[in-house]
Amino acid sequence: STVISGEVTDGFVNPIRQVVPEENDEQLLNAEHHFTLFKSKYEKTYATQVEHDHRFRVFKANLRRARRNQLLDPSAVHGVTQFSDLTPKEFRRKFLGLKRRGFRLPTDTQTAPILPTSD
Amino acid sequence: LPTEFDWREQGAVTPVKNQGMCGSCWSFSAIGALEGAHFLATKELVSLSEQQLVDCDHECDPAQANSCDSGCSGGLMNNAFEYALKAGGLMKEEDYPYTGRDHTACKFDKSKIVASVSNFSVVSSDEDQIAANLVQHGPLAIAINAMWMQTYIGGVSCPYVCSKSQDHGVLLVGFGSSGYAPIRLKEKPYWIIKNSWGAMWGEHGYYKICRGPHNMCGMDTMVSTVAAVHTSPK
Repeated sequence: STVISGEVTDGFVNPIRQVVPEENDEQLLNAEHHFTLFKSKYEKTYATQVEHDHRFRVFKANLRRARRNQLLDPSAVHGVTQFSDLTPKEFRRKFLGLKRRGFRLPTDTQTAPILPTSD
Repeated sequence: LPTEFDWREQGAVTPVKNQGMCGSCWSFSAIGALEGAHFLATKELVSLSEQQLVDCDHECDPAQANSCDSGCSGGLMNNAFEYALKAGGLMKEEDYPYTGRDHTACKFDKSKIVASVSNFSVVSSDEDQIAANLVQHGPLAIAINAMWMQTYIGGVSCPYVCSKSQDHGVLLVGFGSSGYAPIRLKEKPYWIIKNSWGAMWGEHGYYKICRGPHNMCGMDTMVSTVAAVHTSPK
């Protein structure tokens, strides 16, 4: 059996859909083992069992996401990071802080002179 | 232009810092560029204070009144340069250390300014111009879409699709030529980016992203260069 997953992130729809086997997914990922290593490496502790279980679910989703990212970005290595127990939304809220303004620049912006790039 | 260049080898880049759980990437990006500019002006590498920007910089984008620098809630690098121009300069990291918390009183002490901005400007989105400005003027403050960075461990990131909507401020410190992209069967040139998530993230705190004429992850469209003047503490 297979499942088709298309990821929607912050209004950005990934046009590449990937077909991955669903059965034995957890076995393949060995999620619990990875989660134990993750908690140890990044010294993660959770206040309650409920919080722990929630973070484990997020962690498993991120393992699947890392695997998808690996296939879509083959020249990089993707996997478990210090952010693996955060949803993409939590990650954006806590660690990204650029005030968006699209591609517009203020009218009074000073632009750098064009530099020679040949010879 | 050289095929490879890295400001770390020239001693213009401070060790990787960690913004913690605070959306202050914009301040780390701006400070990194100013540290490089200060190095070029003085030949002295000084770690400067991000916390000064977090606490004291509330500068607004003149084109969008609601885009004001606001500590852990975000900001823009050009606003930070404008603040540094108006305030007179930046203090050392050790004199105004990073806490990763905002809503604290500004403790800026003008008598302890060690680096000052003389001017800043926006670089054309042409990648050769970005490289030329990097080589000529030092590390550049840039914005990028960080979607792929949550799971990044190493190598040259060159995703098939990446949003160009920027949400993260980082520092461009160099470029290389020999990142290997096995699927595409060719060597791919790449940019070297200093991040502010600590040295345990990515390649010792650094991110490599492929270089090409397609504005990968929006990294070509908000690029700023800053120049510093030599300042001695009073």
